[in-house]
Amino acid sequence: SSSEADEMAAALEAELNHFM
Amino acid sequence: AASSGEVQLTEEAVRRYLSRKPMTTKDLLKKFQTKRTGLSSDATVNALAQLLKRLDPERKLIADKMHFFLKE
Repeated sequence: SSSEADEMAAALEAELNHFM
Repeated sequence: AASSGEVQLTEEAVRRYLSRKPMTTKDLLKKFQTKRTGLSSDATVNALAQLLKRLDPERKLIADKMHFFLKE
């Protein structure tokens, strides 16, 4: 679903912002 | 349902996509949908995070959205 995709994108961006 | 393992989430695959054009995290996630890779959502997010950290792509804001891309 698109909401799951949104959640995954948010989780991925959080991971990356943590690092970069 | 699509068979799992149809698409592989690998460094080479991510590198290939990011070399072609700038992509958002959502664009990348669409390329590696869980139903196509057979991975869980968590595994997909973790794997993409690790690969992006390793590839360290350039970042660019396009239409107010962060895009990643790799220069050849």
